[in-house]
Amino acid sequence: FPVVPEKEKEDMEFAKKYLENFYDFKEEKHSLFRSKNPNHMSDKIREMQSFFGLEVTGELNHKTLDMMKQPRCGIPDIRSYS
Amino acid sequence: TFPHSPRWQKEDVTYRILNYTPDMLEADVDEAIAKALQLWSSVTPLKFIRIYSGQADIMISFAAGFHGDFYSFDGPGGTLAHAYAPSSGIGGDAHFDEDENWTKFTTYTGYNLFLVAAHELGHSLGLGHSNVFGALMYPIYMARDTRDYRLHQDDIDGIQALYGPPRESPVFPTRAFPPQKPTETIPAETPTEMPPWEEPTVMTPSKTPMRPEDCDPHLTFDAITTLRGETLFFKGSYVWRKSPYFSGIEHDTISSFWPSLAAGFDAAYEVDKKDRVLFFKDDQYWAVSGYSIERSFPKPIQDLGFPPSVRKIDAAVHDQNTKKTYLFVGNKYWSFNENTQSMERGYPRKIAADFHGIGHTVDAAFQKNGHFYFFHGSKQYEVDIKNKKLIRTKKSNSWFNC
Repeated sequence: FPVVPEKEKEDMEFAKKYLENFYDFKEEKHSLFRSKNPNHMSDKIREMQSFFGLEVTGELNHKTLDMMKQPRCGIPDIRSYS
Repeated sequence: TFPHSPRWQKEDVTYRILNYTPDMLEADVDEAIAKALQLWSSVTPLKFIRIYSGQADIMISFAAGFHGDFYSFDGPGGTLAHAYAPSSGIGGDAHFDEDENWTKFTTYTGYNLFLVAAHELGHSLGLGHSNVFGALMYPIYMARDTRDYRLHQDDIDGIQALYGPPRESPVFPTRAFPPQKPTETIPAETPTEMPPWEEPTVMTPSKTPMRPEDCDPHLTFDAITTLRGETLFFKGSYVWRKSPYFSGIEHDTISSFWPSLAAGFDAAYEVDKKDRVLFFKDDQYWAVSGYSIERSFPKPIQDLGFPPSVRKIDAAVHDQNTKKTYLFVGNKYWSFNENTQSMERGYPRKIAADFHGIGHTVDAAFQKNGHFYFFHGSKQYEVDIKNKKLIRTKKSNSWFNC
């Protein structure tokens, strides 16, 4: 069923945090240098979808969000771990 | 691995358990950590030495929320634990979120410490995450039966890329070891009291026949069952997994889901309301719920009410509407009432008498969308559940988008 609007906002925040933790996503408004690619977040979603073998759409769809909500290890999934 | 592939530059690695979770007995925490380390020592030259004071290479602790590093924990669920790549100081250390419910067994209400520790200690040794589903280093927790748990080949390839194989490469299964006395090392070599050598049918891949191609026209199946909305097709040690959520077919092995179950099922069926799948092999059957094998199994199939003359069954399928399960043996079938847990009177009956157009034995069967699907050789027969009339025949592997 369609998702309730504030739920959507909540989900988006959750997804941002997830991508920050595990896929080196940095939200634009904090960085001094604007990234050339305005779809930075959907790139990161694509990276996460590809890692988990989900359909790569770049969209925060139900399955992607479901996967993000699985209990997991706190180490990032991609290399830029420091 | 991590950037620049950090690894321990020695084979004797020390570890120390700094504190305990109130969820488990201390001895059970000790055993879970030691068992987790033994997974890795059994496939590398590494030895793990436990120390009880001072700085160890791998410092293991339980903590909640902010605990002094840059990665605060997040309460129940979400992030369960994390660990640092090999290096001095915090390098190698493993932290477990105390807000989780840690358990010794695989349950639905908690997280198995052995499984999570084995994953985090993989990081402590230098492994990064793997995107191979079923690998221990896959980042998402998956409840599993931990009896006879074995590393996935992907994990073994990863750790041996960093440390090489064990000095003496054991070629037979390592036994879960008893708890160690203090300062006793965990030997990578196999304890001498191992059973006399038996050729495992599953352990040495070179003995396992190749998995047939999805669209092999002659593909037949041992057993087929639904499982939480998915459909699993079994042949030998292989599983073809069809999910309504993913377009492709996933290939797994039985041991990656149920390590302690032997390959080569005869039959399988799901009682979806109980979230329970039963597997049959020879004169025994097992009940699993997800990955967990229910205790007190295997049981003899005679417990279901078969006469002693029946030594194995060919196929089984559960009818969700009538709560009856049909069990096929030769050209006959039995009907088992799941509510009363007893065989129905008046059985066995001839298959052909009740299922028109099915005049032969049934290799495998499952039900979906109001239809039964009976498999015989490379053919499958779609039957209307209500009137038991044959609708049409198809190739056995029509479910694989061939």
